[in-house]
Amino acid sequence: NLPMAMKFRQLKLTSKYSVGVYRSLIHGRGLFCLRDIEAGEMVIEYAGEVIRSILTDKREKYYNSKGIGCYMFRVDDNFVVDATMKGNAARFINHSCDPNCYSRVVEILGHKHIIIFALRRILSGEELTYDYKFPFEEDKIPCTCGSRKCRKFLN
Amino acid sequence: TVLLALHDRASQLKISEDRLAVTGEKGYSTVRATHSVTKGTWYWEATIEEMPEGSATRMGWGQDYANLQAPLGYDKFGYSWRSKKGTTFHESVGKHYSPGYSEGDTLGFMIVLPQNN
Amino acid sequence: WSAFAPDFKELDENVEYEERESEFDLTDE
Repeated sequence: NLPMAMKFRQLKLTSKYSVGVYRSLIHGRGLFCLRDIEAGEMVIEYAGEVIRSILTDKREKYYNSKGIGCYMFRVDDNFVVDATMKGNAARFINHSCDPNCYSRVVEILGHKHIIIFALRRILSGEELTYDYKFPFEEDKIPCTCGSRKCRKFLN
Repeated sequence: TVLLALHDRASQLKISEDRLAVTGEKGYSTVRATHSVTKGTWYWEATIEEMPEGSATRMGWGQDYANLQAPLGYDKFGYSWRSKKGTTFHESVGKHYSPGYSEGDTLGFMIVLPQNN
Repeated sequence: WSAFAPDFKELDENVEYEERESEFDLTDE
């Protein structure tokens, strides 16, 4: 029942011990739980470089030209967190159509943060996933989450 | 009266109470005036009141579709004159024009449009 | 995992990107 700001301050310390990046059978790499996490608990912040939205297209083109996978997360109309070159373990969290986590943009002391929360109780050793909620597009990207509720396409 | 527009600007820019001065910070963004022109010859001036170390301006003429979250001269909808090195910009391409300008300078911008459209 | 990408920098928290004056430019003079 701690206020959000206090929980967030603790998160920086606790997330290093509660989650880690390991090999994922489905996706190659993924974020995994190192201890049991309760439903609704803050798991990790999706941290990275905060950039203005207008810079995303240029960055995406640059990363694509170098064959670098893009890890970006929209905060709001004006800002995006780009974790491609600077970030934390959260950038490795994979998509699932039947996820065990969800993301929320939370404003704490005047700054917005993307925080991953547990949708349900997650047991130690489980891979953490959330629904990327890509916008609908004509060019489809197949989904490989392998869940029974799989929507077949990411977008 | 031509003033800096309150609703035709990047929201992070600070407009003075008399709407004749603007202060920016961090990355480039744009504010436009309340009035536009479509034909004939027009001219406006601005004075640089303060230009701290590391800051710069790009001023000029821009169309409606110019991106306000970028400097003027970023796209095909604007033409600007930069304080640093006096470079002009259009479509993000810089060309040498004059020496640079700075605090205390007054810059003038003239546009010559056809009289009939 | 940060060893996979030598240029990658691991962060504890968000960092604000500081835009350069030439951030939007294709070419200078």
